[in-house]
Amino acid sequence: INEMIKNNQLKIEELTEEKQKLNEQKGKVKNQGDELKKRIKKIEELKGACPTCERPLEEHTKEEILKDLNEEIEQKRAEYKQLIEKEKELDKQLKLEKQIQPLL
Amino acid sequence: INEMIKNNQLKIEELTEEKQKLNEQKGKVKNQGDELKKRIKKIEELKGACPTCERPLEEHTKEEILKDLNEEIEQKRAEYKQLIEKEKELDKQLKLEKQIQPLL
Ligand SMILES: [Zn+2]
Repeated sequence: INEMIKNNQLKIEELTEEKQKLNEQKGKVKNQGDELKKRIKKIEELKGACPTCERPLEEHTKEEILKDLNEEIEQKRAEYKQLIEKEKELDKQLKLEKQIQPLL
Repeated sequence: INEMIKNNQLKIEELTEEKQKLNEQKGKVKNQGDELKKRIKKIEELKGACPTCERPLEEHTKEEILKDLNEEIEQKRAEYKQLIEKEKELDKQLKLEKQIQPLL
C-alpha cells in the first residue's frame, strides 16, 4: 500500500507540473494570436499607400497579405483548442488520482 | 513735394507688406523641406521589410523612392534660395526709399 501511496503522490505531482507547462504554452499561443490580431488590424487600416514606405498598396496585394495572416491566426486558434483538450485530459487524470488518494 | 512724400510712404508700405508675404512663403517652403526630410529619414531607416505593410522592400525600390524625395527636397532648397534673393532685392528697395524719406 505504501508503494501505491507513493505512486499516487508522484502521479499527482507530475500531472500538476504538466498542467503548469500547459498553462505556459496556452499563454504563449494566446500572445502569438494577439500579436497576429494587431498585425492584421494594422494592415486592414491601410488605404491607398503605406504611410511608412509610401508605396501604393493594391487591394489584391493587401488581401493576399491578410489571407496569409488569417491562416496563421487560424492555426493559432487550432493550437489553442488542442491545448484546451490536453488540459481537460490532464484534469480528468488529476481528479482520478485525487479521488484515489484518501482511499489509500 | 507732397506727392513725392505720399508716393514714398506708399512705396515703403508696399515693400514692407511684400516682405511680410515673402517671410510667410519662406516659412511654408521651410516646413515643406522639413516634412520631406522626415519622410526621407523614415524610409532610409527601413531594412528588409516595411514594418507597417510587411512587404519586402528591395534595395533598388528603396533607392528609387529616396531618389524622388531627394529631388523634391532639392527643388525646395532652390525655391528657398529664390525667396532669399527676392528678399535681398526688397531690402535694397526698402533701404533706398527710407534713405529718400528724410530728404523729402
Ligand atoms: Zn509599407
